Amino acid sequence: PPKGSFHDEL
Amino acid sequence: MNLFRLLGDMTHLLSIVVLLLKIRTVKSCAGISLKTQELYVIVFLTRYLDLFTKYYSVYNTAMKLVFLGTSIGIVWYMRYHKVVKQTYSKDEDTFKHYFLILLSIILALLIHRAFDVIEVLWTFSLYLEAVAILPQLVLLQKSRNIDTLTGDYVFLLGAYRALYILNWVYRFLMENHKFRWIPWISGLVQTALYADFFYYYIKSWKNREKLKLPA
Repeated sequence: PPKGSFHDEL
Repeated sequence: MNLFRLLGDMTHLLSIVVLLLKIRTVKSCAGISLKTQELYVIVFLTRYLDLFTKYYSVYNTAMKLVFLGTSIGIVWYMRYHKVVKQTYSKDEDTFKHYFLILLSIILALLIHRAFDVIEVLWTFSLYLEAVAILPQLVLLQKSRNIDTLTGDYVFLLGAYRALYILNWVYRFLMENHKFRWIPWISGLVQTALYADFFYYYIKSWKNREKLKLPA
């Protein structure tokens, strides 16, 4: 994901 | 993955375990807001849209499935289980939670990082989660006596997002992550809404007395 996003979080 | 986020996820998972424990062992959902549980199902459905399109890790996928499964299961229990549904405090769970959904949709359409479906729905899920606890907190204020498991559930649910804020600070400092207004502000608002509850919960715990919120 782009550096700024937190999509890798729950 | 950093310690704060892992602790946050474990605390979140524990809150759900405590709630399921209460519902399954006591066969009662008295004092639990069905509206908050329904809002959480919407939060997870709109946040985990990338469940089958994006793979981050086994942990990430597994936890998404657990959160989706348990939140839907809890709503099912409270709505359809023949014994549990009788214990639902229907006439006290009166918060107009549809407004929370509407407001979050409008806000997500106005303020987001990118105008694409995934990002807008993800942003919506952050805004909705920030206010999802309101029906539950209102219900607690109406409940004369709050049972221990319900108090523990709400405390753990509030604590998890506070840990996530520490995780964002860590990622900002250590992973030179850019500052992200939307998750930060949503998380701060969410945690702030628990402030009042945290105060009374910790006080009742220190004084070894029953948890009671002022009406």
